[in-house]
Amino acid sequence: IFGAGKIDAADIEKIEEALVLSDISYKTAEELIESVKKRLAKNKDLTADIIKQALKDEVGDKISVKFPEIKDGNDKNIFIIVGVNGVGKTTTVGKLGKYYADRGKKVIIAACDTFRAAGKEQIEVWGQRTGIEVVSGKENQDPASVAHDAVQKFKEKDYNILLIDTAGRLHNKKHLMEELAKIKRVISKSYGSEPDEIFIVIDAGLGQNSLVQVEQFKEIVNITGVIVTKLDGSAKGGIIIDIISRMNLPVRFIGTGESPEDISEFSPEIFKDNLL
Amino acid sequence: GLSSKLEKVFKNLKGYGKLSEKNIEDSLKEVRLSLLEADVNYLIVKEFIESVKNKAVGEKVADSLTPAQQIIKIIRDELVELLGNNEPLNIKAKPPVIIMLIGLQGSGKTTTAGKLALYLHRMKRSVYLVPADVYRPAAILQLKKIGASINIPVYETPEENGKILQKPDEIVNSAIEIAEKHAYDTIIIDTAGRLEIDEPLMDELKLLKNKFNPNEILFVADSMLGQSAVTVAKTFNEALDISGVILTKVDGDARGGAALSIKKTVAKPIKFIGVGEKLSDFEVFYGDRIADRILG
Ligand SMILES: Nc1nc2c(ncn2[C@@H]2O[C@H](COP(=O)(O)OP(=O)(O)OP(=O)(O)O)[C@@H](O)[C@H]2O)c(=O)[nH]1
Ligand SMILES: Nc1nc2c(ncn2[C@@H]2O[C@H](COP(=O)(O)OP(=O)(O)OP(=O)(O)O)[C@@H](O)[C@H]2O)c(=O)[nH]1
Ligand SMILES: [Mg+2]
Ligand SMILES: [Mg+2]
Repeated sequence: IFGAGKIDAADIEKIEEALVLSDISYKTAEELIESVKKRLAKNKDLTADIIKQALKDEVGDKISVKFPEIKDGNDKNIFIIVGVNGVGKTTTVGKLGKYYADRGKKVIIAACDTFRAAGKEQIEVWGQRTGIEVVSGKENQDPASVAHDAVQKFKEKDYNILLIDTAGRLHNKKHLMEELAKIKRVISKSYGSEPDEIFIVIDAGLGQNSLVQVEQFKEIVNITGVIVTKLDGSAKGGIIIDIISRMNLPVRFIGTGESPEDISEFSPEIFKDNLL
Repeated sequence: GLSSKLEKVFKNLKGYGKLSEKNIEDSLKEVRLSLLEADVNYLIVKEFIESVKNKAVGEKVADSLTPAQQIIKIIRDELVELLGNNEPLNIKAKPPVIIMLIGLQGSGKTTTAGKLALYLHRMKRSVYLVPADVYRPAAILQLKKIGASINIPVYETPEENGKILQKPDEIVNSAIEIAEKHAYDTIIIDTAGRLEIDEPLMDELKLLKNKFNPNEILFVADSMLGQSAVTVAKTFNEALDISGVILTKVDGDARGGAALSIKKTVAKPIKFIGVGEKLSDFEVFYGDRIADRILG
């Protein structure tokens, strides 16, 4: 793509196109291009490979932020899983159950989506298939009360990890965000402290609105980490660069399919190699 | 928003008259940025800007408009024209009319099946819902509960000990037999979400199309989709020759540029939009409303 020698305007446009097409925000794409230009200013002979590697290095700089370890190592840990509709929360809770059970943790799941048709049955099936206990209430029961019951059971028995599945909700629905804040308050009250992790699930196929989602959910329930799903699709997940560098939040896990084992810890190395 | 940004671009313009190439170049930089922020596909933005530039050069500014307003009008008119308006559902065929919903995971197909059923029921049609998603846990139950909430009959996919006993084509086959027996005039098939790059699952859809010849194959797409909306829509359309698009979650605050990306790519009508989680949150698509959102 790139002619030998300097990077010209046509090359810049090709780089910008590749970056934007991967769902990196325009602003971040421009920053990456400026940094690459500075980095390669002294290079006499520029090849496509040199430019590509410089880009990868700049992306690497943006996403290799040091974050504290995930809070899953204590005797008791509570995770709440939140996000907009259809991004993969319930599936992710199912996968996380198996992920931690495989690592010797005693896991229990709370089915706090009491709103959507078959919301609780969906996670109950996951629990059955992976051998994980699920606490669910009645149809249309107040999700905060299901959460309360789950925390009680979690405290009484020797479970290590409580995973809480919540209903999908758009961040611009004030009453739904208030409901989520209430669920968190009830959990914190029953638990005696803040939940250990509140993960927002982001669908890799969605665009720039994902950043607004992270921002808005963070404002209401203090998001501590991000899980990006559907990276097995054709979307590249460039939004991850923005989430880490602009929201200063760690991407903890990625979802790569619909089976229980399709979850892995986020690796900045693997991500930047696959991005370009 | 974009109007105030464009007013800034033109504030040093001396008097009115014609739009010069330089004024247009400067203003189009802002428009391009705005469309990219709205998630319109990079390559589609490029084409759009070119076509707006050609329409704008040498245009005389209308007496009642500022140059910025003139540019906005050209852009908005172009967007509205590209997005088109809804076209009616193809339900004039001999009953039972078959409508099949397809799309990526989580886009809103199952919910939309219920919405479409309620919409057609209110038009005095007798609808039969068919759950053909045999993969997702509790997918069949989800559609059953949706049907029950609006009093619409749902095909009873045979299950035993949590195992589904029919494949999707067998489900549809049995459902059509029952529909004919009970004189249901409209069948809505809910299919499993799938990646457009999943060949076996795309073959499954092709099989359903070839066997049952649906009168409508509607691509259900999340209005928040990003840059990959083009490749996703293109692939589904090339595989199945879709008859239309339904955009969901339009009640969110995403700018919805995917609507333009999809429409430009498949050149098929966007027929409806989903505007909430209730089954009544369903509207016919009008391009001008979405155009204003995309412009921001
Ligand atoms: N290909 C793929 N599909 C996924 C992934 N994660 C979830 N899905 C699918 O996405 C769809 C939606 O998943 P859910 O877990 O129901 O999403 P949700 O966020 O709980 O949805 P709501 O509760 O309705 O808001 C399902 O078909 C899942 O199988 C992933 O990593 N890859
Ligand atoms: N706010 C809002 N939510 C919607 C809309 N349409 C669907 N949803 C929600 O989006 C989520 C996913 O909807 P589903 O109908 O399960 O999606 P699906 O395409 O059938 O998912 P898969 O079968 O897993 O591919 C649910 O939480 C729905 O309530 C809409 O127009 N607005
Ligand atoms: Mg869910
Ligand atoms: Mg479904």
